[in-house]
Amino acid sequence: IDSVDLGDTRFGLKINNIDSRQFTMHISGLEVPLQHEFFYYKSMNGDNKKDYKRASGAYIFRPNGTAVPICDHHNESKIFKGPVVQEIHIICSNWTSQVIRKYKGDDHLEFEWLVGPIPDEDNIGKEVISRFKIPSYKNDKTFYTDSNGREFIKRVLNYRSSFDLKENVENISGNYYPITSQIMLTDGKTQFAILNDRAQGGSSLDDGEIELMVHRRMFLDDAFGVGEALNETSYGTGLVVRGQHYLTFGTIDKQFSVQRLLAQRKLLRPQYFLSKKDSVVKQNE
Amino acid sequence: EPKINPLREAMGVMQHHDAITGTAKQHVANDYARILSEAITECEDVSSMLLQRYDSSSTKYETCNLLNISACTISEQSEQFILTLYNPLSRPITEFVRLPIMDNNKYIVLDPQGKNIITQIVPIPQSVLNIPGRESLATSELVFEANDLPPLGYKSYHINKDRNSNKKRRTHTTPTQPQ
Repeated sequence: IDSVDLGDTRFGLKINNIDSRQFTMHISGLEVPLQHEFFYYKSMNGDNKKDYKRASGAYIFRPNGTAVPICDHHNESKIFKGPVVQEIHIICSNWTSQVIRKYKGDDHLEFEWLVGPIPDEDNIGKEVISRFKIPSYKNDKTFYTDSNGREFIKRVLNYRSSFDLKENVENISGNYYPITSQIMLTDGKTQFAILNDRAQGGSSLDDGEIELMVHRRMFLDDAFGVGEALNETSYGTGLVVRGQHYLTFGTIDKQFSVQRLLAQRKLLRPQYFLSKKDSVVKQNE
Repeated sequence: EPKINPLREAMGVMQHHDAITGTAKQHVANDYARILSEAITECEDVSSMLLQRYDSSSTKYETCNLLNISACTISEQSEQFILTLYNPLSRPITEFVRLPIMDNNKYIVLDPQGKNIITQIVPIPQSVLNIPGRESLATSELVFEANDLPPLGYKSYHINKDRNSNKKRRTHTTPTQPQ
């Protein structure tokens, strides 16, 4: 079987079953190619005696090289379809997996990721990212990040609006920004945005690309004050983290309202109260 | 007020990054989790008391803090229970509810008017079941659409395990072929 579908032609996703990185979005009859993959950056090791020997740690993100892919793309996926939700469960590796889902009538896709415990056998720190890419998208090295859920701030790769940035030696982390609710790209006609359920670091290091850091585990302190490595353990293994990213794509005239209403729904979700009780429906009404 | 103040204090005093994030020492982060947990529990008591006034009963309304790892004792182990949703937004919204359940029993979900709601049961991914320390027995989630939650208001749903359903009809969701 080559591919499976979530949703419909108004808003849906075709998933390549042979290579679980490759997708095609269906947006109002349009077909937009999409790639999604998990990677990790190896954390820089060092003794913090000189700038170039500074270790990645709790305060700073300092990757050693480019991102390394995590996933085995030939793992079997499972798809579940019903009247309320359609979802596909993808196992990426033995410590990374994802569920992609589309609820009935919704105009966004939900990517529910689960990462951890990050392995520590090789003693190399790992900083895990979730990366979305529309290969043909032209956003001219420009992307937008929210400011605590308020207005968008324009970001340009290797550029600062308030001073002349001559050389960005940290060309990955130097382009990372806090994403408290949303990161967005635009080509002037459409908008491609990822909303997150918690504050994360993120960037767009290449046209059409959005990445968000979802988990990190390091074994060295970066000497900025805390005096502890960011190596949280739980049950002796390390933390497992689960969360959601929400993908929206569409024409500019509609997307601002789609993103705003979605952010409200997801960041101020209803509260759940459960009670064991034998009351009658009438009383409940 | 005395029950709400601890959360106000926790939120007001400890928002510096050296108190709550990866740049906090581990024991400080753990202590903040303790402070938040105790404060949230006290606020839950207040919410429960308010809801009891609405329905004139002494039933305790509880929250499930482990829904983020698909675990909730009440939904997993109760034959029947009530889910009450509070919408904190000032406009009506729709929420897709996911409640952890133990097996593929059929459930009947009734809205406040007693109308049957379409439900779906979806397996919990194996990677979630394998989370170290997760003690839940839930293997599936009951999913349904709670629509038109009133602005800044409550809506309750009756959820009953259907004992009469035939085993074959119980699974709503099965792996499907591409269409």
